[in-house]
Amino acid sequence: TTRTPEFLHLDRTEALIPQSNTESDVIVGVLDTGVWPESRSYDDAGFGPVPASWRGECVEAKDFTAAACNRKLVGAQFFSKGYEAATNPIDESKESKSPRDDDGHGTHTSSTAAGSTVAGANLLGYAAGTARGMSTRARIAVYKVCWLGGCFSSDILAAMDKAVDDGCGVLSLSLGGGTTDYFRDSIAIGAFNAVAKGVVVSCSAGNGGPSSSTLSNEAPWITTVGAGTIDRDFPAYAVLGNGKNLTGVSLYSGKPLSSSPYPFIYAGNATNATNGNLCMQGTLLPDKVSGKIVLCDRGINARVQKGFVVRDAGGAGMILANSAANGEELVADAHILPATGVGQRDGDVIKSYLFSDPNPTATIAIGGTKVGITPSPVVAAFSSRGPSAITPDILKPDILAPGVNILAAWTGKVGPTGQAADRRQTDFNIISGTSMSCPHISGLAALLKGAYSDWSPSAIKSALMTTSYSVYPNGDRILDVATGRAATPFDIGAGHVDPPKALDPGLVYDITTDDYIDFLCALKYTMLQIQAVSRKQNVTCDNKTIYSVSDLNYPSFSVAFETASGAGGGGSSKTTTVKHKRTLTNVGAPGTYKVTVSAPEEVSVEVYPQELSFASSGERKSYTVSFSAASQPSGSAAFGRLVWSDGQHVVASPLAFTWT
Amino acid sequence: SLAELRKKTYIVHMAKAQMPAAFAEHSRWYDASLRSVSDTAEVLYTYDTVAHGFCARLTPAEARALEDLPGVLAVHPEVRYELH
Repeated sequence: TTRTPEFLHLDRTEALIPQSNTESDVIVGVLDTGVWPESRSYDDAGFGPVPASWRGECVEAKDFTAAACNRKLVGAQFFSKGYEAATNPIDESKESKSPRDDDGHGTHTSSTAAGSTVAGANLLGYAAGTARGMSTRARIAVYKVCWLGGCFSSDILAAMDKAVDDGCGVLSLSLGGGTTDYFRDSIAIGAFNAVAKGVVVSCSAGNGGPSSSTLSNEAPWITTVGAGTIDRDFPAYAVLGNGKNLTGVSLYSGKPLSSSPYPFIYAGNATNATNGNLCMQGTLLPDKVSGKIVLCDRGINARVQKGFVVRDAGGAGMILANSAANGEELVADAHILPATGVGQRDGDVIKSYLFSDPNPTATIAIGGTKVGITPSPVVAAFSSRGPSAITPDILKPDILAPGVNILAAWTGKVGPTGQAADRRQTDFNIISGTSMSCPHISGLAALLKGAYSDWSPSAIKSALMTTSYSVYPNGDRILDVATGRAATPFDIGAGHVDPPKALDPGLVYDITTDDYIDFLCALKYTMLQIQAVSRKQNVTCDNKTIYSVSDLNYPSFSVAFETASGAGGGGSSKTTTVKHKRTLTNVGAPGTYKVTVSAPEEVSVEVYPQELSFASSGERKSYTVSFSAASQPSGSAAFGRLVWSDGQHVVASPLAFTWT
Repeated sequence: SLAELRKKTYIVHMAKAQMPAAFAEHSRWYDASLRSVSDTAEVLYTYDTVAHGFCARLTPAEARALEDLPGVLAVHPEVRYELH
């Protein structure tokens, strides 16, 4: 990626990495659409031999030789038995039955996690700079599990099985399904046992936002990653005949439009189809569109496809207006014709002009790449939100990372829009999604794993979470683009990742496999269900033990208070107290940490003890937190933050309270 | 009904430690378990590192029959996931 290394201050991490760093021994397994091995992001210059413990392989196939792998790309395999059994045998004229990436997504995600440094990276001139993965020294193994027809759980589980057996230290999965119990979810089951074997599993939170409770991959042993913007933008201006100039975004790079105005028409008035306003394929009337700027509404078909539809109908350019579902979120696309995507508000302003002026005109001016955009990050509207529908007592997502307009390596098979009609070939592409934020965290997890090879997956996750930030440098809280207001922990989890701080967290919340089994006992899973998730046959939930989800040593807090019956609307004086127990492990120098709590007015928070002294590294100290609150109307939520600090380190946990 | 005849992929989670002594390898035991409910089904994958078990194409009736066999922890229909 370009820019995200600067945005995340990765240049400051070098000095913090211990001499004993074993980052080049860490292999990031990426389960995705495969790999384009010819990309310079897999250049292995400067790499030593592949670790002797590595058991992976580079699978030979028609369009993929074992020579495609090297000391950087150490494994490439594909898993298609489930896909082919569920659909049809793969049509090799349409997709490669090999690890080769026909789509681009897998090349993008794996290079984001651990791609080598590539100077002169750009997409059609946009986002130019030196591209690199989050961990340039980690190695990459790709496991192709996603095909034209989707990603099937039998293939995903087989790939996870192989990746862990091969020796991957981090697994990155930028894919997911709906909400389902952990014992039915193959990714949750595979991740449980991967984590039990010391492998960090980082997954995308999903693109179901901004609606609440839209998360994927929410098992507590998974690191669930939401998406935010970076300080880079690609402005493109809609210049209207009435003199108004409205800012949208675009990655169009062809011949620019004239600054003289063009006739301007609403797609809904240039069609005989009821959904013509969406610029669906074959719906625009060429005699009405030819030579004009066309305003299309966002929705249903791909944004970039609308551009092809306008172009094919003879349109000169396109203004793409967000609907209420997208609000003000601007996602840049490498449109095939001069185009700009504008937010709903500006879209309404443009439509107002378009519908009131008898002879509306417009043109589009492309602004190129701008950096230093503030505020940033802001939460992407599409990023899936909590609370967790499965376990409201675990706060999800865990963390936010860059996932909007991310440049990374691309396949040579399709153009940057991914449309069959797009004949352009680019080495890099700019795309958005929690798919893009997930590998940022996977790569950073590899960085931490290399720096501290004895840290458990949960310690690494804790370090990333407790050092993340939830406010801008001026103290204002991170914004949510969906609302324009401050984001909550249900949007950002612990906050936005801060790699230099994660390398020196001071304290971590560690969790063992047995702790996770106690968690499953607390969920009242049956023995068969726990055995299926954990693979452990001798597991038992003790009848005499009271298991509680709140005892899981999680780096964040989520308290789901039950509303007293009859309290809806008016509230009730009945106070409920919920206790959480946590244990902190010192991973830094000896020190004394003091706690501070920012609690919402609805909740009283008491921490005991208020001070924890650590005499040595590895020492563990426990504390309890009591959350007391009177009943609130059902659906209420409130938030806070609990921070342990020795004056140098800040070990922060978000607090989320709901009343159901 | 047609739905009852239609085969789907199921992921079968097994209690590996409960393998009868008559079997030398888990894959043989999995195969025998599958064979006891279906003459035609074949194992697509065997899982051993992050899960214990296998997956196969089964009718719903065969899947239900498999659930009742000793050593079978769970039988889950395959789920399609999507890129994010």
